[in-house]
Amino acid sequence: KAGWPSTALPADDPTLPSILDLAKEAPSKEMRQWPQGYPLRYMLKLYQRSADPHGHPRENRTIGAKMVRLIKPSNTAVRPPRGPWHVQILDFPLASNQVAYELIRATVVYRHQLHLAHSHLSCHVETWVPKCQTKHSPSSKSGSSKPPSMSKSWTEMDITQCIQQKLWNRKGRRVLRLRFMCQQQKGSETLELRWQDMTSLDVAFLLLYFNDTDESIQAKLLARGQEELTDRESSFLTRSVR
Amino acid sequence: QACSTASDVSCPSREHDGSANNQCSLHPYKVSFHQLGWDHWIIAPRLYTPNYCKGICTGVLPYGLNSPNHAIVQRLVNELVNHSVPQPSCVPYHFLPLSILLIEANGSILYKEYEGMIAQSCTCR
Repeated sequence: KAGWPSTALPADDPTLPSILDLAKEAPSKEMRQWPQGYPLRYMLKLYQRSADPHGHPRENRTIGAKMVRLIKPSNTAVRPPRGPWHVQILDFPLASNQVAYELIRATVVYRHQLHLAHSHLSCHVETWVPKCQTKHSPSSKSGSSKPPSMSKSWTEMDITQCIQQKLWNRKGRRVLRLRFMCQQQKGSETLELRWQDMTSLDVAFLLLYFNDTDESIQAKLLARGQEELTDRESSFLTRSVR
Repeated sequence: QACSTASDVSCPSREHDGSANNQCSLHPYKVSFHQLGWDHWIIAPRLYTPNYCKGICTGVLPYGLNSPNHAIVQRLVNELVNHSVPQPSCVPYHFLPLSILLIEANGSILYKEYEGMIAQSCTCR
């Protein structure tokens, strides 16, 4: 056993010997809380759609990615109301880029219907960066049926371009900041809204879809190697001609 | 090749299952992530079937074992020239991936497909 799963391995220490990269991701046994609630249910459904009970990836899986990471906000802060809007700031930390994977899609899944203290609220998410291109997944916009793993009160917004253009290649610590905004619906009781309670609820989470770049990296290296070879050969040939 | 030319020599199946005479072959094996001490961070699957290869690599290496020529030569060297040169080893030949749902150290939930996690067939090398 060599005890390595029980010691917390710094996940992206490049000098680690090539142990199973599975073990590299092992958190220490004193890991904090086991995930729960809707985020866990969402990922369990995603897993069941993508793999059979033995863990074999399904042939007909539609996930389109080798790796999907669900990130919960690391920090939530309530802002004073802005007119009819109750605002909460959500910060999502983005782990450092792994060389072997490239980001192909990013979505934020959030509650667009919320019931809080007898109040019915409708909510939406705004990105912190102005003029950031987002689009809702067709299912929630056109009102046609949602992806099977989505409960009715949640919806999904694609922010791939926003993240790739504004954030993904930035150096250092990268945090995606979103604004979660809710408005009390007409007709619901106008009791004093304990908005502060919101910070304890799961209201949104980020999904990052990655594909494995191994093939593409090797193809690039090969192509570059061949270019160098042909350059060297041609100079060699030139020399032999001389 | 002998089995393909001499009609009275039976040809083994394409994937080698010579378990009958303890030749190199695939052995099914199921293990839980709890047994591996990984269940505090792996959510799914609960059970994992890595399988393993076991058996001897002597005698005529059957065509279906996909052994490279080097393995055949190494076996001959072991038998005819120098016993201290080991016989070829029985190792996995084809693998299958495994999808895993796990919790990362920072609390994120990760779905990931890991290549080379399940041995599907064996060879002598």
